Amino acid sequence: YSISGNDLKWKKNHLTYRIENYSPDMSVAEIEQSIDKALQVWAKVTPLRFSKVSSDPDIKVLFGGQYHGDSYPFDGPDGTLAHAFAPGPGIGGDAHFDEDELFTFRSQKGYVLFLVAAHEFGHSLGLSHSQDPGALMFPVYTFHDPDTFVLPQDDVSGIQSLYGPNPEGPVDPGVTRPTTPDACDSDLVLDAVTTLRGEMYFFKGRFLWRRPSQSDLPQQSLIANFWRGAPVNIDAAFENPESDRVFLFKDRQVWAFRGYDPVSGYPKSISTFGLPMTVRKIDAALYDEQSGKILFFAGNMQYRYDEAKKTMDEGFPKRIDLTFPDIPGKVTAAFEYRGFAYIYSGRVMFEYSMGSKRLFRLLDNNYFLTC
Amino acid sequence: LCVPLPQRTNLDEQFAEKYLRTFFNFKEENGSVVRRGISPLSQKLREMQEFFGLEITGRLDSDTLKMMSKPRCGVPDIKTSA
Repeated sequence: YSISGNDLKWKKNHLTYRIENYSPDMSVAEIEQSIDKALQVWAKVTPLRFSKVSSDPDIKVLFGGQYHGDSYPFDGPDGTLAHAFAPGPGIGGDAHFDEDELFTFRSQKGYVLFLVAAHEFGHSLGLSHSQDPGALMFPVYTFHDPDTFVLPQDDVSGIQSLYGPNPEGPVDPGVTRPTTPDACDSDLVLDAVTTLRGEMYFFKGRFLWRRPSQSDLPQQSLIANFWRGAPVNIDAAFENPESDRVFLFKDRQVWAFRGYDPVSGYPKSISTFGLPMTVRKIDAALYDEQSGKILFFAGNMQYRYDEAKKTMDEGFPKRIDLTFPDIPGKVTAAFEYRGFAYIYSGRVMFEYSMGSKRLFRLLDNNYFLTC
Repeated sequence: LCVPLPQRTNLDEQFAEKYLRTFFNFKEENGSVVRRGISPLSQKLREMQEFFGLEITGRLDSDTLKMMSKPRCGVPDIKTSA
């Protein structure tokens, strides 16, 4: 997290706000509810309290187009969505929203006003942009379901560095605050790994690391920034280069994307890949480019599905250790790369020759994440 | 196989310069002499790439342009007196 400046904070805990005008995109009630909810995101974790007034407020909320009364004109649809000013008199603390944007109450068809406002009020209270891609104060907009939104830990640490914690204790004690995984954490257990058009994607929680083909520096981002509508905390993933599709699995459902574009008709049941009803979820999936067959790992069993024949191969399912005797525990992720199968089990990764199924090396979990 | 880098259009470069001016306090070098070494633009690109966790190339590559095109907040990413 980052703060605007050492003493750029409010010197009082009770702040007032006024909504100067309204966007035609949403009803007055929806706008007022979104603004109040956005302020409460910060009130929940600090001593700060907000009340709506008609007299001269600390924070003015207004919707404006292009030139709207300050030195920072908006730029029409998309691009810059809103901005806000650090705490202070006059324009200090005010939050401006670009009226050329389509703001929504919770739909992904536009920008969810609650999310944009919660971010801007972070600035109104003294926070700057965070470099943590999972933080609310990260500069780029990312959709989250407003009904399940929880302020991430990075933002909580930031605002509490200015105002301290909520003296009334955590408002929602049962909630665990989202954190951003560290690729070089030796305890990191990946959810899934896949290739896509020559790049590698490593999944963990709502995040992924993307490793471009010509670089060994993985770039962390949110899954939602790549695949709109994709699940988080996935179980498995694989790419079928023949059909230029990537499949993401979670529980008994599978999502398909052509590159980054959703394939219509998905999500579907994993029975699509011949997996029986007894399989409640899979742990990993690997596409064998040579044979065009998909290897699924579930518990201590492996299933091999023939994509061309649309059938499960004879002799499957069978125990994993009959093929990969060295893997002691549960498979957590798997992918094929240049003729080798990389099978993750907890904190280690086994490198097998796809052809001979001979174990070559035992590697660290984050071998491809260049730590 | 030598893969040619995608051509940047002039519009891309103008867009990038404006982005860096708005969010990373990029100032063009004025006056007749430009210091040798990394150009101010390349330096700012590196700063922006580091901020967003992109590969730090100092070049306007496709990942950088893609990040610049994402909808975002209008407050600068580095502190400016404004």
